[in-house]
Amino acid sequence: MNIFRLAGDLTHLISILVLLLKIYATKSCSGISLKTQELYALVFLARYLDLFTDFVSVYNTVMKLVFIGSSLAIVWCMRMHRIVKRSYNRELDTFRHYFLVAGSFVLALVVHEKFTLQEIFWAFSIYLEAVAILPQLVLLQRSGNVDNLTGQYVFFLGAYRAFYILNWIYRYFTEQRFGRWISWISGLVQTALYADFFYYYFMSWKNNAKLQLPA
Amino acid sequence: NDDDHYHDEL
Repeated sequence: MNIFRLAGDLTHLISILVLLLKIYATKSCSGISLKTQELYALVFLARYLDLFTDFVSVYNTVMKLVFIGSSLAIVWCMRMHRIVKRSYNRELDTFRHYFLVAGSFVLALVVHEKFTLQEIFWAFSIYLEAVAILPQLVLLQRSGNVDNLTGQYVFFLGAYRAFYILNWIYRYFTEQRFGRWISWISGLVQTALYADFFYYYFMSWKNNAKLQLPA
Repeated sequence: NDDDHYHDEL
């Protein structure tokens, strides 16, 4: 464990707490893409298949349970909760995310570290996470104004993977054999997808203006 | 060797 990875995990946790706060405090999920939440639930379920077989540390197991539990709880809330589901922007959240699932799975069948079930699902989860934010970014562009908590949620979600890139650079120089290029490339693509959001987020912060993504 | 497939990251 290094400071970059710890910062990344905590930033990821903060993004989830901000999202839970927004939904719980406002009893609303307006501006949140259910499709992105479903993709993240799938990412965690596919990546943590080894939850009960490979014990890494208490921290690792607890965080996996928190990520799986929170993502499923948010999807449940947005689909089933009587009050919350009314504020879901169904008509704006129209990204065909099944293509992202299919594409990532096909790519994982072709490009993986080892042809085992666990490795293929791991690669699938890495590729899917790289594109999972797309429905959310599309929804933000369509819904025009972005409320603060939603903006902060997306910001922390993007920042966490940037910390992971620093973690991979750190591990590359400190551990002889750390060549996990699947994570490298996907992590770079994932962070790059946030680039324009980060730009508009920073500008809105600098000008102390409401965050507006150009349609 | 197995440890290079040992996913210790979240």
